Amino acid sequence: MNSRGIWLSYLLGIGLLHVILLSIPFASVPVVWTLTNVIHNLCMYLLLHLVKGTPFETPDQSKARFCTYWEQMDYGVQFTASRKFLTITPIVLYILTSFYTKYDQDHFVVNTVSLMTVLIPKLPQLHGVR
Amino acid sequence: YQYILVTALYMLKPWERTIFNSILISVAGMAVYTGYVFM
Amino acid sequence: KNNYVHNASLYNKPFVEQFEETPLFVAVLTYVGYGILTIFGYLRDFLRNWGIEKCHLARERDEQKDFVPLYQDFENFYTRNLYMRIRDNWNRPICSVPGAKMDLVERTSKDYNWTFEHTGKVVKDVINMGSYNYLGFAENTGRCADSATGSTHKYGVGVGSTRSEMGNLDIHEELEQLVARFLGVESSMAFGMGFATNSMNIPALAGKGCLILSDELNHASLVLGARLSGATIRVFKHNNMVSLEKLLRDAIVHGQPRTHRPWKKILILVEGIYSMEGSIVRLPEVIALKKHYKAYLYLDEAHSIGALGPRGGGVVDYFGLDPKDVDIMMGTFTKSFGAAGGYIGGKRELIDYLRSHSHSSIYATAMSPPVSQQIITSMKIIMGEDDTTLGAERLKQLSENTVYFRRKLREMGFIIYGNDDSPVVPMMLYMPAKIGAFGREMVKRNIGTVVVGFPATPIIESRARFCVSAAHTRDMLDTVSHRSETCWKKEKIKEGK
Repeated sequence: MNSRGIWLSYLLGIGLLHVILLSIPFASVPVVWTLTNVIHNLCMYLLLHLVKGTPFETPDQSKARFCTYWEQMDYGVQFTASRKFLTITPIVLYILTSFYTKYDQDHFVVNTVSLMTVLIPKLPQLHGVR
Repeated sequence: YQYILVTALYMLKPWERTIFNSILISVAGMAVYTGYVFM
Repeated sequence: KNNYVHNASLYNKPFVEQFEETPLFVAVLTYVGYGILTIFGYLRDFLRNWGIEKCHLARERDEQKDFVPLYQDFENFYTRNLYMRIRDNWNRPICSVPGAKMDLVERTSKDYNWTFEHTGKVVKDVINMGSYNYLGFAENTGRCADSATGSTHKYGVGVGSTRSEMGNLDIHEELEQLVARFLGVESSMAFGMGFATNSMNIPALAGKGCLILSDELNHASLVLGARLSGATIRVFKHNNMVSLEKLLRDAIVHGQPRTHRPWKKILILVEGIYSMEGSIVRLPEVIALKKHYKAYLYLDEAHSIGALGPRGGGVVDYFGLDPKDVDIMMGTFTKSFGAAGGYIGGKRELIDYLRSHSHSSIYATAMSPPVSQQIITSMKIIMGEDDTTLGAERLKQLSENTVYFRRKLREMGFIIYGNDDSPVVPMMLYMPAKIGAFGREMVKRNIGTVVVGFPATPIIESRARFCVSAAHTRDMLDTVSHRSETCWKKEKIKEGK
């Protein structure tokens, strides 16, 4: 997550997801934003907080095998730039989504629950907690 | 050739390329249609 | 960006290394490529799990499902979904000596590289830009081959015992004295395997309470040896002396974590030539730092011994430094001597200590006599002790070939990494599909190259790696550069700034 261009690619990926959803003719703008938020948070939860280990062999005698991607990032050091970036992005997306759904209650509940699923595992107190 | 190299379709099987290209074309078609309706 | 030399006064020659940064646009497209491959990887896993697609992989039987999984499912994701698709570029069987030219066994696959079949044909005279054969001693004719044959008749091929028991032959003694003379150190010890020379001897040199400062791009054998030793390991940025000095200062000021006791010893691990980067260690600065902070220096010259320096004495010879400033001189016989195995050189008491404490001297069978003989003969040729100038000619040829080939590729616009004097020439490809395409296209043009990608390199720095040899002639190098250019034009590989 520190290599060059990965943050830009990630933001472009969110933008691309939103454009794809926006191009669904019968979907309204609030629904599209909520879908963007929920799909993004779902993918983030799966890739960063559910899948454990590495998709290739590592020379560390599989020490990383029981750690999620989020726990392996930056060798477990907390509050690094990448961690801050990956924590702030869902929050910004959530704020945008709330705005575009005109703070409708149903959307608000769905988006808030979805945001919590990606914010709570990022807390330093939950590092390595199962 | 450049397109399949840059998108890494070069490494996929023909049927996977077909899936990818049909998704791409349908999304592009939907985007054009929605853009047109929106305009 | 050129890594400028901070302490130019320490160097006896200009030290120029280039590592052009990956263009942002190319980096983003590279991530897109990996993203698409990952998505289709998950799709394929899904189809395999539900039996829709035939699974070629080794898996537990249904009766074994309740046991601990033998096959790490996710850890194999990359191998089965990305590597498999282009793995015809790797492990190509050859049916000749890996010299300047070689013969490839042609093979095909009907199931997208899950299995291969030999077609029975041989691709003759492929220009070999992949093997480590810096001085061209990978030959099955000539003085080395004859002497190796003679020693096979005299000793047989293998030694059935370890050095500390029956396996200590006179040829090993002769080899070790020659190596010590070649390096300019008091004593040396030879091992039958290069990787084991690192992974089995570092644990004998460092242990609990010691600190190992390791370059971030060190070879897996150094990493394994450091881990097996149980010492505390800290990693500094590749060839970055500011980062190394900072770690040294912190280590000395703060000492061990929690107790803050001083470290028993601090061992700096560096390589002479980094075979994936093509960079050369900043040895004068490393030695200045180690003297200043009273640390020990372990120099792995796997690629640089025989390939660098006016006498072929490695990176110490290249910078004109005193071998006694390096506490532990390690190297291998694989790359420049057409042989196998490794050595450690240094002070007599160090080597005597290793003879009695090294895992390899107690458990590993001794080095095969014909291989030892190959090393002795080639080393004597390099040192000029065979009354010919063959060694000096080859060293000169390698140096000229290296400078010529690097300059030619750079003039063509390729992005080349590393030091101008390094015979390892990494050429950047970046995108995952271009790894497979470049390797295949080059074999079509009768050139064998090595292509390397993630996770052996950073994800946005996939590359082809050319290894220049003294055995390559000028028109071979011209052929390689021209045909690379046609490949490069066809694939529109990123042009250097």
